[in-house]
Amino acid sequence: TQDYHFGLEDHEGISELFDCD
Amino acid sequence: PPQTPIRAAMHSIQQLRGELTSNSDRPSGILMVYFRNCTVDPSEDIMKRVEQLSQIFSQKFAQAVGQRCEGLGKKRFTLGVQLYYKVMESMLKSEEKRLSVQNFSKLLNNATFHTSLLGCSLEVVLATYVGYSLKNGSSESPETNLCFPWILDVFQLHAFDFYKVIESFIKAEPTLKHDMIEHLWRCEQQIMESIAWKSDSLLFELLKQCREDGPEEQAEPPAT
Repeated sequence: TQDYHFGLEDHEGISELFDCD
Repeated sequence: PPQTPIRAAMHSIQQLRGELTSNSDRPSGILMVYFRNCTVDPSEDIMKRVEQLSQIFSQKFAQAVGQRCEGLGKKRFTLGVQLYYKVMESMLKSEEKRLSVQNFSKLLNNATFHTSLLGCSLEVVLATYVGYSLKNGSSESPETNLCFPWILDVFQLHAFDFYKVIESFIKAEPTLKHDMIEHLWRCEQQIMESIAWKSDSLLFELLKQCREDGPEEQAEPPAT
């Protein structure tokens, strides 16, 4: 089975991904 | 008793439903506080959108699985909404801790964010049931029509937007089982390897914008 590789940096989250930071 | 694939799949369904029994298909008190803290309160838009997407989902579900299954579609949708509000609350708590802010007005008034998050929640629900159908040896079951990327077409979601919520979704929902995390990883791979490169994809617009903005980082020199 495959482990999920988290790729977001500590300073990145859902707010930044949707340009709402 | 030993876990047969079917028993394991049924167990996944029971666990998913068990996890969500304490979650309503309406926003919790904590979520309502976040909504009230917004510069523009998104509550009404969120409720209206859930209602609209419920109609669309039920119709598409009935078309894909059979008209007599519309009620089943509504049940699947309700589970999805419960998971949607649960994960949203968890995401906001972690964003509050990470950013030290409580006003998430831009994010919570972003329709694409909500549609992507609800889409991902429904994908988890559908994959749990489809997993059961496939393991039950009924690969001909109409429910297998609901396999990813069916949900993207139903909500006319850009694959790239759906992709953006996956990692945060997995971080925000610690009860996700390993096979579901693996399923979402496969969705990511499918998006990155093919769906995101379809002609109408958002990706091309973003790449063009990046090129117009000019590279912030110097391109790496070619390896000798």
